[in-house]
Amino acid sequence: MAVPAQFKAIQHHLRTAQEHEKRDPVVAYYCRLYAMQTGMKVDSKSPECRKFLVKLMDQLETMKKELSDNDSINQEVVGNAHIENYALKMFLYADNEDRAQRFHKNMIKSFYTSSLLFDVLSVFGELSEENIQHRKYARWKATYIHTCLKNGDTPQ
Amino acid sequence: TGSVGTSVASAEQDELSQRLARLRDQV
Repeated sequence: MAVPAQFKAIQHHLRTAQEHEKRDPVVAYYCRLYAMQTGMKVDSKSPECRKFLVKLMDQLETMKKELSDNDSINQEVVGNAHIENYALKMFLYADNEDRAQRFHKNMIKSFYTSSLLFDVLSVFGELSEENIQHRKYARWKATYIHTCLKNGDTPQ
Repeated sequence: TGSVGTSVASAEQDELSQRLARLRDQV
C-alpha cells in the first residue's frame, strides 16, 4: 500500500523492512513494529491512516505467526540484541569504509540504514547515550558524504 | 453523524491498541 503523506517519517523504516523481508525477517518485523507504534502516535484517526495501520497490523500478526519459533520474536530482549548487533555491524562497516576514504553508495546506505535501526531500537525502551550518538553521527555522515559526492567534492 | 463517526474511529483506534498489546504479549 502507498504510505500516507502523514507517515513520511516512517516510510524509510518501512522500505528497510521490505529490503530485509528475506534477508533478515527479524529486522523486517521490528522495523514494521516501530512504524506501527510511531504511526499510531502520528495519526490513527484519519480514514486513510487507519486503513494503512490496520493493514500493517495484519502484516505484523502474520509475521509473528510465521516466525513463531524464532526467539528474537518471542523474547523481545533477544530481539533487542539482534537489532542492536545488526545496527552496529552496519555502522562499523560504513565507518571502516569512511576511515579508509572509500566513499560509495553502499557505505552511505549502510550509515543511513544503521541510523534507521537505532530509531527502531526505541521500541525496546529508551536508547542508551552511546546509541543516540551513533544515530546522530550515522545520519550526519550519510547526509554529508551523499552531498559531497553529488557535488563532486571529496569528503573530508 | 459526527459523533457516530468519532466513536467508530475511537473504537477502531482502541482495537488497534489492543491488537498491538496482544502482539507484544502485553495483555
